[in-house]
Amino acid sequence: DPNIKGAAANEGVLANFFNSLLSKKTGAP
Amino acid sequence: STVLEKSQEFFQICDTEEKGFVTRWDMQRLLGELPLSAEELENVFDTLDADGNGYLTPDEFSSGFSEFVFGPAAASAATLPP
Repeated sequence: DPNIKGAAANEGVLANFFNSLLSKKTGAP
Repeated sequence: STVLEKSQEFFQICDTEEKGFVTRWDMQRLLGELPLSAEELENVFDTLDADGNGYLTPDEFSSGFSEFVFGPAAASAATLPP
């Protein structure tokens, strides 16, 4: 199902985004 | 409450002008600050903008953050009416 794949891909992007924000906050690379 | 605080901190990183909401343009300003492409930032915005009105509210933002921390089931449980 392309919708489920799309949702999973978005979750990955969201995780990437929040992880990047966390790194930015902590000063980690 | 720690998750809520973190979510508010992150919201403020995006909402640099302290408007109380985040637009697509605010997200694109993070392009040089976060290791994400413009397309990925668009995806993040679309995913977080649950009602699709073009504005991210602190509620939408923290709901997306809860989903990231606790998983989708917890996030929908958190947004259900009491």
